[in-house]
Amino acid sequence: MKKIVAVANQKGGVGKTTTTINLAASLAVEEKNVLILDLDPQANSTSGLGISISQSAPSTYQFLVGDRSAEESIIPSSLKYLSLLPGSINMAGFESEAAKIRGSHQLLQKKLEDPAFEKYDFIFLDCPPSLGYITINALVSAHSVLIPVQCEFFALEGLSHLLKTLDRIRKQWNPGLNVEGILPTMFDRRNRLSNQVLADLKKHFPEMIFKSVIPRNVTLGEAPSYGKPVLLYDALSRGAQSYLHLAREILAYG
Amino acid sequence: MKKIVAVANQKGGVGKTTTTINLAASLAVEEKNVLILDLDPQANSTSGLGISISQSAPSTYQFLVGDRSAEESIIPSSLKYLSLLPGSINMAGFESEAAKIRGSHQLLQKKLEDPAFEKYDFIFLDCPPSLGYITINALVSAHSVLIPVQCEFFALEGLSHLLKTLDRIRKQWNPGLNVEGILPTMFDRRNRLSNQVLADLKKHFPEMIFKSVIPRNVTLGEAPSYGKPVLLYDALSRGAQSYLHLAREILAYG
Ligand SMILES: Nc1ncnc2c1ncn2[C@@H]1O[C@H](COP(=O)(O)OP(=O)(O)OP(=O)(O)O)[C@@H](O)[C@H]1O
Ligand SMILES: Nc1ncnc2c1ncn2[C@@H]1O[C@H](COP(=O)(O)OP(=O)(O)OP(=O)(O)O)[C@@H](O)[C@H]1O
Ligand SMILES: [Mg+2]
Ligand SMILES: [Mg+2]
Repeated sequence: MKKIVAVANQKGGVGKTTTTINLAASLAVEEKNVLILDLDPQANSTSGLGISISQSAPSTYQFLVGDRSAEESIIPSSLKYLSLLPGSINMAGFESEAAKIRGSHQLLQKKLEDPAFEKYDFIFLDCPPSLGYITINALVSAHSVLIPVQCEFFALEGLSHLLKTLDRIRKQWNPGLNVEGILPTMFDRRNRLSNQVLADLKKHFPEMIFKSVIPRNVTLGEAPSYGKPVLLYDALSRGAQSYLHLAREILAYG
Repeated sequence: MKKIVAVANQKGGVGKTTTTINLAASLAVEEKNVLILDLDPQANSTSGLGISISQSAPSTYQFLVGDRSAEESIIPSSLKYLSLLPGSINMAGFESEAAKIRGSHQLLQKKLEDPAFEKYDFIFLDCPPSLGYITINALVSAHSVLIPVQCEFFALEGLSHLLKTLDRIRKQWNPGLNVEGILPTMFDRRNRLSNQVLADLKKHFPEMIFKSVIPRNVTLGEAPSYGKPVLLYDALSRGAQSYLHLAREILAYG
Protein backbone atom coordinates (compact mmCIF):
# COMPACT_ATOMS: atom_id res chain seq x y z
CA MET A 1 0.00 0.00 0.00
CA LYS A 2 1.67 3.19 -1.17
CA LYS A 3 2.23 6.04 1.29
CA ILE A 4 2.33 9.53 -0.25
CA VAL A 5 4.37 12.00 1.81
CA ALA A 6 4.56 15.69 0.92
CA VAL A 7 7.75 17.43 2.06
CA ALA A 8 6.64 21.00 2.52
CA ASN A 9 7.41 24.32 4.19
CA GLN A 10 6.87 27.72 2.60
CA LYS A 11 10.04 29.02 4.27
CA GLY A 12 12.88 28.77 1.83
CA GLY A 13 16.11 26.82 2.25
CA VAL A 14 15.06 24.75 5.28
CA GLY A 15 16.14 21.38 3.83
CA LYS A 16 13.05 20.15 1.91
CA THR A 17 15.06 18.85 -1.04
CA THR A 18 17.92 17.55 1.11
CA THR A 19 15.38 15.65 3.23
CA THR A 20 13.49 14.30 0.19
CA ILE A 21 16.64 12.93 -1.47
CA ASN A 22 18.30 11.52 1.64
CA LEU A 23 15.26 10.09 3.40
CA ALA A 24 14.14 8.46 0.13
CA ALA A 25 17.64 7.01 -0.36
CA SER A 26 17.74 5.75 3.24
CA LEU A 27 14.41 3.95 2.76
CA ALA A 28 15.58 2.55 -0.59
CA VAL A 29 18.56 0.87 1.06
CA GLU A 30 16.08 -0.74 3.47
CA GLU A 31 14.60 -2.20 0.27
CA LYS A 32 11.47 -0.12 0.30
CA ASN A 33 10.37 0.80 -3.20
CA VAL A 34 10.53 4.61 -3.25
CA LEU A 35 9.57 7.25 -5.83
CA ILE A 36 10.39 10.98 -5.69
CA LEU A 37 8.13 13.43 -7.57
CA ASP A 38 10.07 16.67 -8.07
CA LEU A 39 7.33 19.32 -8.02
CA ASP A 40 9.68 22.29 -7.61
CA PRO A 41 10.40 24.38 -10.75
CA GLN A 42 13.99 24.60 -9.46
CA ALA A 43 14.16 20.80 -9.95
CA ASN A 44 16.76 20.45 -7.19
CA SER A 45 15.73 16.87 -6.31
CA THR A 46 16.45 16.00 -9.94
CA SER A 47 19.86 17.71 -10.15
CA GLY A 48 20.75 16.61 -6.62
CA LEU A 49 20.49 13.01 -7.90
CA GLY A 50 22.81 13.87 -10.76
CA ILE A 51 20.05 13.78 -13.37
CA SER A 52 19.67 16.40 -16.07
CA ILE A 53 16.85 16.17 -18.58
CA SER A 54 16.27 18.06 -21.81
CA GLN A 55 13.45 20.61 -22.04
CA SER A 56 11.37 18.17 -24.06
CA ALA A 57 11.88 15.09 -21.87
CA PRO A 58 8.94 13.86 -19.82
CA SER A 59 8.73 15.68 -16.49
CA THR A 60 6.30 16.33 -13.65
CA TYR A 61 4.80 19.26 -15.57
CA GLN A 62 3.81 17.19 -18.63
CA PHE A 63 2.65 14.40 -16.36
CA LEU A 64 0.41 16.83 -14.46
CA VAL A 65 -1.07 18.96 -17.24
CA GLY A 66 -0.03 17.20 -20.43
CA ASP A 67 -0.59 13.69 -21.67
CA ARG A 68 2.53 11.90 -20.48
CA SER A 69 1.83 8.74 -18.51
CA ALA A 70 3.58 7.70 -15.31
CA GLU A 71 5.27 4.78 -17.07
CA GLU A 72 7.00 6.95 -19.67
CA SER A 73 7.93 9.67 -17.17
CA ILE A 74 9.50 7.76 -14.27
CA ILE A 75 13.24 7.12 -14.53
CA PRO A 76 15.67 5.07 -12.42
CA SER A 77 18.33 6.53 -10.08
CA SER A 78 21.71 5.29 -8.89
CA LEU A 79 19.92 3.24 -6.22
CA LYS A 80 18.00 0.10 -7.20
CA TYR A 81 14.84 0.85 -5.20
CA LEU A 82 14.76 4.61 -5.83
CA SER A 83 13.01 6.12 -8.86
CA LEU A 84 12.32 9.69 -9.89
CA LEU A 85 9.69 11.63 -11.82
CA PRO A 86 11.97 14.52 -12.78
CA GLY A 87 11.16 18.17 -12.29
CA SER A 88 11.67 20.95 -14.79
CA ILE A 89 11.51 24.68 -15.06
CA ASN A 90 8.24 24.32 -17.00
CA MET A 91 6.55 23.78 -13.67
CA ALA A 92 6.85 27.52 -13.02
CA GLY A 93 4.04 28.02 -15.53
CA PHE A 94 1.71 25.78 -13.54
CA GLU A 95 1.19 28.36 -10.79
CA SER A 96 -0.42 30.93 -13.09
CA GLU A 97 -2.11 28.38 -15.38
CA ALA A 98 -3.74 26.50 -12.49
CA ALA A 99 -5.69 29.63 -11.48
CA LYS A 100 -7.67 29.24 -14.70
CA ILE A 101 -8.23 25.43 -14.72
CA ARG A 102 -11.35 23.95 -13.07
CA GLY A 103 -10.58 21.49 -10.26
CA SER A 104 -6.95 22.55 -10.31
CA HIS A 105 -6.48 21.66 -6.63
CA GLN A 106 -7.00 17.97 -7.32
CA LEU A 107 -5.04 17.50 -10.55
CA LEU A 108 -2.17 15.66 -8.89
CA GLN A 109 -4.49 13.62 -6.66
CA LYS A 110 -6.28 12.25 -9.73
CA LYS A 111 -3.03 11.52 -11.56
CA LEU A 112 -1.67 9.59 -8.57
CA GLU A 113 -4.63 7.20 -8.76
CA ASP A 114 -2.92 5.61 -11.80
CA PRO A 115 -2.25 1.90 -10.98
CA ALA A 116 1.37 2.40 -12.02
CA PHE A 117 1.98 4.01 -8.62
CA GLU A 118 0.69 1.06 -6.58
CA LYS A 119 4.04 -0.76 -6.60
CA TYR A 120 5.74 1.95 -4.50
CA ASP A 121 5.92 1.77 -0.71
CA PHE A 122 6.66 5.51 -0.45
CA ILE A 123 6.09 8.43 -2.82
CA PHE A 124 7.78 11.68 -1.74
CA LEU A 125 6.58 15.03 -3.14
CA ASP A 126 9.34 17.68 -3.02
CA CYS A 127 7.59 21.05 -2.83
CA PRO A 128 8.68 24.60 -3.75
CA PRO A 129 9.00 27.28 -1.03
CA SER A 130 5.44 28.62 -1.25
CA LEU A 131 1.82 27.67 -0.49
CA GLY A 132 0.62 28.15 -4.04
CA TYR A 133 -1.13 25.70 -6.37
CA ILE A 134 1.84 23.32 -6.61
CA THR A 135 2.13 22.79 -2.85
CA ILE A 136 -1.66 22.75 -2.43
CA ASN A 137 -1.86 19.93 -5.00
CA ALA A 138 0.77 18.04 -3.03
CA LEU A 139 -1.08 18.50 0.28
CA VAL A 140 -4.40 17.45 -1.29
CA SER A 141 -2.83 14.23 -2.63
CA ALA A 142 -0.73 13.29 0.37
CA HIS A 143 -1.45 10.85 3.21
CA SER A 144 0.94 12.84 5.36
CA VAL A 145 3.21 15.86 5.33
CA LEU A 146 6.80 15.98 6.60
CA ILE A 147 7.79 19.51 7.69
CA PRO A 148 11.53 20.31 7.78
CA VAL A 149 12.22 23.24 10.13
CA GLN A 150 15.63 24.86 10.15
CA CYS A 151 16.86 25.58 13.70
CA GLU A 152 16.84 29.33 13.07
CA PHE A 153 14.63 32.26 14.10
CA PHE A 154 12.76 32.91 10.84
CA ALA A 155 11.99 29.22 10.32
CA LEU A 156 9.80 28.99 13.45
CA GLU A 157 7.68 31.94 12.40
CA GLY A 158 5.96 30.34 9.43
CA LEU A 159 5.15 27.05 11.15
CA SER A 160 1.82 28.10 12.67
CA HIS A 161 0.64 29.46 9.31
CA LEU A 162 1.57 26.15 7.65
CA LEU A 163 -0.38 24.18 10.28
CA LYS A 164 -3.41 26.41 9.73
CA THR A 165 -3.15 25.76 5.99
CA LEU A 166 -3.16 22.01 6.71
CA ASP A 167 -6.43 22.46 8.65
CA ARG A 168 -7.96 24.21 5.65
CA ILE A 169 -6.81 21.42 3.31
CA ARG A 170 -8.29 18.79 5.65
CA LYS A 171 -11.66 20.52 5.74
CA GLN A 172 -11.94 21.17 2.02
CA TRP A 173 -10.14 18.35 0.20
CA ASN A 174 -8.21 15.80 2.25
CA PRO A 175 -9.66 14.89 5.66
CA GLY A 176 -7.09 12.14 6.19
CA LEU A 177 -4.03 14.39 5.91
CA ASN A 178 -1.68 13.68 8.85
CA VAL A 179 1.54 15.29 9.95
CA GLU A 180 4.29 12.70 9.43
CA GLY A 181 6.42 14.84 11.68
CA ILE A 182 8.32 18.08 12.22
CA LEU A 183 11.98 17.50 11.38
CA PRO A 184 14.57 19.82 12.97
CA THR A 185 17.28 20.48 10.35
CA MET A 186 20.71 22.16 10.25
CA PHE A 187 20.94 21.81 14.03
CA ASP A 188 24.22 23.14 15.45
CA ARG A 189 24.68 22.02 19.04
CA ARG A 190 27.33 24.74 19.68
CA ASN A 191 24.89 27.50 18.74
CA ARG A 192 22.67 28.95 21.46
CA LEU A 193 19.87 29.99 19.06
CA SER A 194 19.85 26.53 17.45
CA ASN A 195 19.37 24.93 20.89
CA GLN A 196 16.66 27.43 21.76
CA VAL A 197 14.70 26.74 18.55
CA LEU A 198 14.95 22.98 19.13
CA ALA A 199 13.74 23.41 22.72
CA ASP A 200 10.84 25.58 21.49
CA LEU A 201 9.86 22.98 18.89
CA LYS A 202 9.84 20.23 21.54
CA LYS A 203 7.80 22.39 23.89
CA HIS A 204 5.15 23.60 21.40
CA PHE A 205 4.85 20.52 19.20
CA PRO A 206 5.76 17.59 21.49
CA GLU A 207 3.55 15.06 19.68
CA MET A 208 4.65 16.10 16.18
CA ILE A 209 8.41 16.43 16.44
CA PHE A 210 10.63 13.54 15.29
CA LYS A 211 13.13 12.05 17.73
CA SER A 212 15.70 12.28 14.91
CA VAL A 213 17.44 15.64 14.49
CA ILE A 214 19.44 16.48 11.34
CA PRO A 215 22.72 18.22 12.24
CA ARG A 216 24.33 20.93 10.11
CA ASN A 217 26.87 18.80 8.29
CA VAL A 218 29.04 19.77 5.36
CA THR A 219 28.56 16.42 3.56
CA LEU A 220 24.85 17.23 3.12
CA GLY A 221 25.82 20.30 1.14
CA GLU A 222 28.57 18.56 -0.83
CA ALA A 223 26.76 15.35 -1.83
CA PRO A 224 24.35 16.98 -4.34
CA SER A 225 27.29 18.59 -6.14
CA TYR A 226 28.42 14.99 -6.93
CA GLY A 227 24.86 14.04 -7.91
CA LYS A 228 24.59 11.58 -5.05
CA PRO A 229 22.52 11.03 -1.93
CA VAL A 230 24.80 11.47 1.07
CA LEU A 231 24.63 7.71 1.71
CA LEU A 232 26.58 7.10 -1.50
CA TYR A 233 28.90 10.07 -0.93
CA ASP A 234 29.96 9.57 2.70
CA ALA A 235 27.94 6.89 4.49
CA LEU A 236 29.78 7.33 7.81
CA SER A 237 29.11 11.07 8.06
CA ARG A 238 26.75 12.47 10.71
CA GLY A 239 24.58 13.73 7.85
CA ALA A 240 24.14 10.26 6.37
CA GLN A 241 23.67 8.62 9.77
CA SER A 242 20.97 11.11 10.79
CA TYR A 243 18.83 10.34 7.73
CA LEU A 244 19.27 6.59 8.25
CA HIS A 245 17.96 7.06 11.80
CA LEU A 246 15.03 9.08 10.47
CA ALA A 247 14.17 6.31 8.00
CA ARG A 248 14.26 3.73 10.82
CA GLU A 249 12.04 5.97 12.96
CA ILE A 250 9.45 6.34 10.18
CA LEU A 251 9.45 2.60 9.48
CA ALA A 252 9.04 1.81 13.19
CA TYR A 253 5.94 4.01 13.53
CA GLY A 254 4.51 2.71 10.28
CA MET B 1 16.56 60.82 -6.56
CA LYS B 2 15.21 57.58 -5.15
CA LYS B 3 16.84 54.30 -6.17
CA ILE B 4 14.54 51.25 -6.07
CA VAL B 5 16.45 47.98 -5.51
CA ALA B 6 14.70 44.59 -5.63
CA VAL B 7 16.37 41.89 -3.54
CA ALA B 8 15.43 38.71 -5.37
CA ASN B 9 16.30 35.08 -5.95
CA GLN B 10 13.76 32.30 -6.40
CA LYS B 11 16.02 29.91 -4.47
CA GLY B 12 14.91 29.79 -0.88
CA GLY B 13 16.96 30.69 2.18
CA VAL B 14 19.85 32.41 0.38
CA GLY B 15 19.83 35.56 2.53
CA LYS B 16 17.36 37.91 0.78
CA THR B 17 15.79 39.13 4.01
CA THR B 18 19.07 39.21 5.92
CA THR B 19 20.59 41.30 3.12
CA THR B 20 17.57 43.62 2.90
CA ILE B 21 17.56 44.38 6.64
CA ASN B 22 21.32 44.72 7.12
CA LEU B 23 22.20 46.57 3.93
CA ALA B 24 19.32 48.98 4.54
CA ALA B 25 20.52 49.52 8.13
CA SER B 26 24.11 50.04 6.98
CA LEU B 27 23.00 52.72 4.51
CA ALA B 28 20.79 54.33 7.17
CA VAL B 29 23.79 54.83 9.48
CA GLU B 30 25.49 56.59 6.56
CA GLU B 31 22.50 58.94 6.79
CA LYS B 32 20.88 57.80 3.61
CA ASN B 33 17.08 57.86 3.89
CA VAL B 34 16.08 54.22 3.38
CA LEU B 35 12.73 52.43 3.09
CA ILE B 36 12.12 48.67 3.12
CA LEU B 37 8.98 47.30 1.42
CA ASP B 38 8.33 43.81 2.79
CA LEU B 39 6.69 42.03 -0.15
CA ASP B 40 7.08 38.50 1.24
CA PRO B 41 3.95 36.90 2.80
CA GLN B 42 6.32 35.47 5.45
CA ALA B 43 6.96 39.12 6.47
CA ASN B 44 10.46 38.27 7.74
CA SER B 45 11.84 41.76 7.09
CA THR B 46 9.09 43.04 9.38
CA SER B 47 9.63 40.55 12.21
CA GLY B 48 13.40 40.72 11.78
CA LEU B 49 13.15 44.42 12.69
CA GLY B 50 11.18 43.51 15.80
CA ILE B 51 7.89 44.81 14.42
CA SER B 52 4.63 42.93 14.69
CA ILE B 53 1.44 44.35 13.23
CA SER B 54 -2.17 43.28 13.66
CA GLN B 55 -4.05 41.68 10.78
CA SER B 56 -5.95 44.90 10.17
CA ALA B 57 -2.97 47.29 10.30
CA PRO B 58 -1.83 48.88 7.04
CA SER B 59 0.59 46.61 5.17
CA THR B 60 2.08 46.14 1.74
CA TYR B 61 -0.95 44.14 0.64
CA GLN B 62 -3.47 46.90 1.37
CA PHE B 63 -1.10 49.46 -0.10
CA LEU B 64 -0.84 47.41 -3.29
CA VAL B 65 -4.42 46.30 -3.87
CA GLY B 66 -6.45 48.26 -1.35
CA ASP B 67 -6.78 51.94 -0.72
CA ARG B 68 -4.14 52.57 1.91
CA SER B 69 -1.78 55.41 1.07
CA ALA B 70 1.98 55.34 1.51
CA GLU B 71 1.80 57.96 4.28
CA GLU B 72 -0.51 55.91 6.47
CA SER B 73 1.34 52.62 5.81
CA ILE B 74 4.99 53.50 6.37
CA ILE B 75 6.25 53.12 9.94
CA PRO B 76 9.56 54.06 11.64
CA SER B 77 12.18 51.53 12.80
CA SER B 78 14.78 51.58 15.56
CA LEU B 79 17.10 53.53 13.23
CA LYS B 80 16.38 57.20 12.46
CA TYR B 81 16.87 56.96 8.68
CA LEU B 82 15.26 53.55 8.21
CA SER B 83 11.52 53.14 7.61
CA LEU B 84 9.39 50.13 6.77
CA LEU B 85 6.21 49.36 4.87
CA PRO B 86 5.38 46.17 6.79
CA GLY B 87 4.52 42.85 5.22
CA SER B 88 1.72 40.52 6.18
CA ILE B 89 0.40 37.08 5.47
CA ASN B 90 -2.40 38.66 3.39
CA MET B 91 0.15 39.03 0.62
CA ALA B 92 -0.17 35.29 -0.04
CA GLY B 93 -3.55 36.02 -1.63
CA PHE B 94 -1.99 38.42 -4.12
CA GLU B 95 -0.39 35.62 -6.17
CA SER B 96 -3.72 34.06 -7.13
CA GLU B 97 -5.68 37.32 -7.26
CA ALA B 98 -3.17 39.04 -9.56
CA ALA B 99 -3.79 36.41 -12.28
CA LYS B 100 -7.26 37.92 -12.68
CA ILE B 101 -6.45 41.66 -12.49
CA ARG B 102 -5.68 43.61 -15.69
CA GLY B 103 -2.23 45.22 -15.69
CA SER B 104 -1.28 43.22 -12.60
CA HIS B 105 2.43 43.30 -13.51
CA GLN B 106 2.62 47.04 -13.04
CA LEU B 107 0.54 47.53 -9.90
CA LEU B 108 3.54 48.21 -7.68
CA GLN B 109 5.28 50.36 -10.30
CA LYS B 110 2.27 52.68 -10.41
CA LYS B 111 1.98 52.84 -6.63
CA LEU B 112 5.65 53.76 -6.28
CA GLU B 113 5.07 56.84 -8.42
CA ASP B 114 3.40 58.44 -5.37
CA PRO B 115 5.38 61.61 -4.47
CA ALA B 116 5.58 60.34 -0.86
CA PHE B 117 8.40 58.06 -1.99
CA GLU B 118 10.58 60.82 -3.47
CA LYS B 119 12.22 61.63 -0.12
CA TYR B 120 13.97 58.23 0.06
CA ASP B 121 17.48 57.70 -1.30
CA PHE B 122 16.98 53.90 -1.39
CA ILE B 123 13.87 51.73 -1.46
CA PHE B 124 14.56 47.99 -0.96
CA LEU B 125 11.96 45.42 -2.06
CA ASP B 126 12.33 42.14 -0.10
CA CYS B 127 10.96 39.38 -2.35
CA PRO B 128 9.56 35.90 -1.63
CA PRO B 129 11.38 32.79 -2.94
CA SER B 130 9.55 32.51 -6.27
CA LEU B 131 9.23 34.25 -9.65
CA GLY B 132 5.48 34.76 -9.37
CA TYR B 133 3.45 37.97 -9.55
CA ILE B 134 4.93 39.46 -6.37
CA THR B 135 8.54 39.21 -7.54
CA ILE B 136 7.60 40.20 -11.11
CA ASN B 137 5.98 43.38 -9.73
CA ALA B 138 9.19 44.11 -7.84
CA LEU B 139 11.37 43.57 -10.93
CA VAL B 140 9.09 45.75 -13.08
CA SER B 141 9.30 48.61 -10.55
CA ALA B 142 13.00 48.39 -9.71
CA HIS B 143 15.94 50.39 -11.09
CA SER B 144 18.18 47.47 -10.18
CA VAL B 145 18.15 44.01 -8.67
CA LEU B 146 20.51 42.70 -5.98
CA ILE B 147 20.87 38.91 -6.18
CA PRO B 148 22.06 37.12 -3.00
CA VAL B 149 23.61 33.73 -3.87
CA GLN B 150 24.39 31.26 -1.11
CA CYS B 151 27.80 29.64 -1.60
CA GLU B 152 26.21 26.21 -2.02
CA PHE B 153 25.55 23.85 -4.93
CA PHE B 154 21.80 24.34 -5.41
CA ALA B 155 22.07 28.13 -5.23
CA LEU B 156 24.18 28.35 -8.41
CA GLU B 157 21.68 26.33 -10.40
CA GLY B 158 18.85 28.83 -10.46
CA LEU B 159 20.99 31.86 -11.31
CA SER B 160 20.90 31.49 -15.09
CA HIS B 161 17.10 31.15 -15.01
CA LEU B 162 16.83 34.31 -12.92
CA LEU B 163 19.04 36.22 -15.37
CA LYS B 164 16.87 35.03 -18.27
CA THR B 165 13.80 36.24 -16.39
CA LEU B 166 15.45 39.66 -16.04
CA ASP B 167 15.92 39.76 -19.83
CA ARG B 168 12.23 39.07 -20.30
CA ILE B 169 11.28 41.80 -17.82
CA ARG B 170 13.57 44.29 -19.63
CA LYS B 171 11.98 43.53 -22.99
CA GLN B 172 8.39 43.65 -21.82
CA TRP B 173 8.15 46.18 -18.98
CA ASN B 174 11.35 47.69 -17.64
CA PRO B 175 14.14 48.34 -20.17
CA GLY B 176 16.28 50.15 -17.59
CA LEU B 177 16.49 47.24 -15.13
CA ASN B 178 20.15 46.75 -14.11
CA VAL B 179 21.83 44.17 -11.94
CA GLU B 180 23.02 45.98 -8.81
CA GLY B 181 25.21 42.96 -8.20
CA ILE B 182 25.50 39.30 -7.29
CA LEU B 183 26.20 39.01 -3.56
CA PRO B 184 27.90 35.83 -2.32
CA THR B 185 26.34 34.95 1.07
CA MET B 186 27.01 32.44 3.87
CA PHE B 187 30.57 32.04 2.60
CA ASP B 188 32.64 29.64 4.72
CA ARG B 189 36.33 29.93 3.87
CA ARG B 190 37.09 26.53 5.49
CA ASN B 191 34.64 24.76 3.22
CA ARG B 192 35.89 23.47 -0.17
CA LEU B 193 32.47 23.70 -1.87
CA SER B 194 31.97 27.25 -0.61
CA ASN B 195 35.31 28.28 -2.14
CA GLN B 196 34.46 26.53 -5.38
CA VAL B 197 31.08 28.24 -5.70
CA LEU B 198 32.70 31.64 -5.05
CA ALA B 199 35.36 30.93 -7.66
CA ASP B 200 32.65 29.86 -10.15
CA LEU B 201 30.69 33.06 -9.51
CA LYS B 202 33.78 35.19 -10.11
CA LYS B 203 34.60 33.26 -13.29
CA HIS B 204 31.12 33.28 -14.85
CA PHE B 205 29.87 36.67 -13.69
CA PRO B 206 33.03 38.79 -13.29
CA GLU B 207 31.30 42.10 -14.08
CA MET B 208 28.26 41.44 -11.85
CA ILE B 209 29.74 40.07 -8.64
CA PHE B 210 30.28 42.42 -5.67
CA LYS B 211 33.76 42.73 -4.14
CA SER B 212 32.08 42.31 -0.74
CA VAL B 213 31.41 38.74 0.39
CA ILE B 214 29.07 37.98 3.30
CA PRO B 215 30.56 35.27 5.56
CA ARG B 216 28.48 32.66 7.39
CA ASN B 217 28.35 34.31 10.80
CA VAL B 218 26.22 33.34 13.76
CA THR B 219 25.34 36.95 14.66
CA LEU B 220 23.41 37.28 11.37
CA GLY B 221 21.14 34.45 12.49
CA GLU B 222 20.83 35.73 16.06
CA ALA B 223 20.17 39.43 15.43
CA PRO B 224 16.63 38.98 14.00
CA SER B 225 15.61 36.99 17.09
CA TYR B 226 16.28 40.22 19.04
CA GLY B 227 14.40 42.26 16.43
CA LYS B 228 17.53 44.15 15.46
CA PRO B 229 19.73 44.69 12.44
CA VAL B 230 23.12 43.09 13.18
CA LEU B 231 24.65 46.60 13.43
CA LEU B 232 22.63 47.22 16.60
CA TYR B 233 23.16 43.68 17.90
CA ASP B 234 26.92 43.23 17.47
CA ALA B 235 28.54 45.97 15.41
CA LEU B 236 32.04 44.48 15.62
CA SER B 237 31.01 41.08 14.26
CA ARG B 238 32.17 39.89 10.83
CA GLY B 239 28.50 39.81 9.80
CA ALA B 240 27.96 43.49 10.63
CA GLN B 241 31.28 44.55 9.12
CA SER B 242 30.56 42.74 5.84
CA TYR B 243 27.28 44.58 5.32
CA LEU B 244 28.91 47.93 6.15
CA HIS B 245 31.51 47.20 3.44
CA LEU B 246 28.73 46.33 1.03
CA ALA B 247 26.97 49.61 1.75
CA ARG B 248 30.21 51.52 1.13
CA GLU B 249 30.76 49.62 -2.13
CA ILE B 250 27.25 50.46 -3.37
CA LEU B 251 27.64 54.14 -2.42
CA ALA B 252 31.03 54.31 -4.17
CA TYR B 253 29.66 53.01 -7.47
CA GLY B 254 26.58 55.22 -7.16
N1 LIG C 1 21.71 19.53 7.48
C1 LIG C 1 22.36 20.26 6.59
N2 LIG C 1 23.64 20.61 6.81
C2 LIG C 1 24.30 21.40 5.93
N3 LIG C 1 23.78 21.89 4.81
C3 LIG C 1 22.50 21.57 4.52
C4 LIG C 1 21.73 20.74 5.38
N4 LIG C 1 20.49 20.59 4.83
C5 LIG C 1 20.51 21.31 3.70
N5 LIG C 1 21.71 21.88 3.50
C6 LIG C 1 22.08 22.80 2.41
O1 LIG C 1 21.34 24.00 2.63
C7 LIG C 1 20.80 24.48 1.41
C8 LIG C 1 19.27 24.49 1.52
O2 LIG C 1 18.78 23.18 1.56
P1 LIG C 1 17.65 22.66 0.53
O3 LIG C 1 17.93 23.19 -0.82
O4 LIG C 1 17.50 21.21 0.71
O5 LIG C 1 16.40 23.42 1.16
P2 LIG C 1 14.95 23.58 0.49
O6 LIG C 1 14.02 23.80 1.62
O7 LIG C 1 14.70 22.47 -0.43
O8 LIG C 1 15.14 24.96 -0.34
P3 LIG C 1 14.02 25.60 -1.30
O9 LIG C 1 13.11 26.34 -0.34
O10 LIG C 1 14.78 26.55 -2.21
O11 LIG C 1 13.36 24.48 -2.03
C9 LIG C 1 21.32 23.57 0.32
O12 LIG C 1 22.43 24.18 -0.26
C10 LIG C 1 21.69 22.29 1.05
O13 LIG C 1 22.75 21.62 0.42
N1 LIG D 1 25.60 35.18 6.37
C1 LIG D 1 24.81 34.46 7.19
N2 LIG D 1 25.37 33.75 8.18
C2 LIG D 1 24.61 32.97 8.99
N3 LIG D 1 23.27 32.85 8.90
C3 LIG D 1 22.66 33.54 7.93
C4 LIG D 1 23.37 34.39 7.02
N4 LIG D 1 22.48 34.97 6.18
C5 LIG D 1 21.27 34.51 6.53
N5 LIG D 1 21.37 33.66 7.59
C6 LIG D 1 20.28 32.87 8.20
O1 LIG D 1 19.91 31.90 7.22
C7 LIG D 1 18.48 31.81 7.14
C8 LIG D 1 18.04 32.19 5.73
O2 LIG D 1 18.26 33.57 5.50
P1 LIG D 1 17.07 34.53 5.01
O3 LIG D 1 15.81 34.21 5.71
O4 LIG D 1 17.58 35.92 5.06
O5 LIG D 1 16.98 34.05 3.49
P2 LIG D 1 15.83 34.40 2.44
O6 LIG D 1 16.45 34.25 1.11
O7 LIG D 1 15.22 35.70 2.79
O8 LIG D 1 14.78 33.21 2.71
P3 LIG D 1 13.34 33.06 1.96
O9 LIG D 1 13.69 32.44 0.64
O10 LIG D 1 12.56 32.14 2.86
O11 LIG D 1 12.77 34.45 1.88
C9 LIG D 1 17.93 32.73 8.21
O12 LIG D 1 17.64 31.96 9.35
C10 LIG D 1 19.06 33.71 8.49
O13 LIG D 1 19.05 34.16 9.81
MG1 LIG E 1 14.04 22.53 -2.45
MG1 LIG F 1 13.16 36.20 3.01
